[in-house]
Amino acid sequence: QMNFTGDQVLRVLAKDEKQLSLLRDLEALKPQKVDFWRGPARPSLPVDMRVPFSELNDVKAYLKSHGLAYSVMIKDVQVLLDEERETMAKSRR
Amino acid sequence: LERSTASFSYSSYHTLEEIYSWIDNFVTEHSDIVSKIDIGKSFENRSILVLKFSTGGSQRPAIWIDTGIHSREWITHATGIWTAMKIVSAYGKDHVLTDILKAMDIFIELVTNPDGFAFTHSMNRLWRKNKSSRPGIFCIGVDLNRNWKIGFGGNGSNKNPCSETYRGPSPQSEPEVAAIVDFITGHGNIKALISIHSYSQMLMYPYGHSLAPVSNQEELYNLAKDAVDALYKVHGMEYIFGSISNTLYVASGITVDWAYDNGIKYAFSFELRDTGRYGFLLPASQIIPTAQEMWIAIQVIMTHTLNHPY
Repeated sequence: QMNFTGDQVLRVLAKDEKQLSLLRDLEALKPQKVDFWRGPARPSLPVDMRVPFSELNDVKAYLKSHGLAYSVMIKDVQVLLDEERETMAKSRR
Repeated sequence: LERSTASFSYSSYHTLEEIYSWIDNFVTEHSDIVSKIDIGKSFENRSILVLKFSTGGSQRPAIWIDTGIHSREWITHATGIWTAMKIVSAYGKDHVLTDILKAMDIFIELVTNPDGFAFTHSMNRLWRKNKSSRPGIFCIGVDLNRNWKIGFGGNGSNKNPCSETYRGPSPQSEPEVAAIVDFITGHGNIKALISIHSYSQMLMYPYGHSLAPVSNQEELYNLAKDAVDALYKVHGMEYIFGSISNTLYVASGITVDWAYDNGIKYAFSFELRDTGRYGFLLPASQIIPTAQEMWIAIQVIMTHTLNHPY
């Protein structure tokens, strides 16, 4: 099982098309690192992206430097995954 | 593995083996109305199974529902299983559903991407694509919802095999897609197709590959509005609705566009919960409420299909 300890899901609210394209650029800047759970679509919709722990500082610095407002939707992905697996095991028992 | 569906927990997530075992028990216990059809093999040679709900007749107009084309969207398989159980328990009691099944068949493909789904349990919970691999291609997997022969290769799909929206080397190159195409075109009388995804709480209709409105856009808009309004009444969950390209983003090679352009006038795509707290990791406690509200919306679409034969 892949481990996602420390990975976070950031919710970014892009104000306009320019900011959306900055987020699309991120996929090219960090190939196979940033995992868009909700991809950059339109300014009225949030963008959710899972960022590996090792990339968090870079990505947050990138967002800040481009004035992209974000919140932390999931603080540690692995914590939720562990809960999910425990719930499944309990149900199976 | 469970010996019957009675002890199966519909408010939990399950592995592929548990789901396939449930399917066998379910079909055995409800053989008067349900049968299992094996429509093909996945890339890693797993069976691709479809449940058929029928009260008789042959080649009846039918409704197609698929869940799990993106394997990490676990809520979709779980709501699909609950829906299958709901159909057999409501038939003969719920007059809306009974009327539908007296005139139409319903097909449900619960695990549209079995290889990817197995992989989410064994190695990578957040895997989205299938597991196909080809000589000379460094990355694994194709996004099965970009591999259909409609607008293939257009905007909103990626030619980079390492991308999460990699469309594949050619339309219908993936066995999981080709199996559905063969089944639906072979059946020839599917009147509505509903493809279930998560997340972001949307109900959408074609097109995804183009901003141009479909010919019955107004009808689909009103039908989606009715379905979303009915869904809201169950647990107060707000869904937005509209055409895929206008509501979400441009996406090419997708299921509902292929269905629509192959004569299925009522083609819809659901994006189920959540609103933005858990994403793909929606807790199992939300399986049943999500399924309950989805069921009401699906009934609206099925009833409209029944009442508007074409």
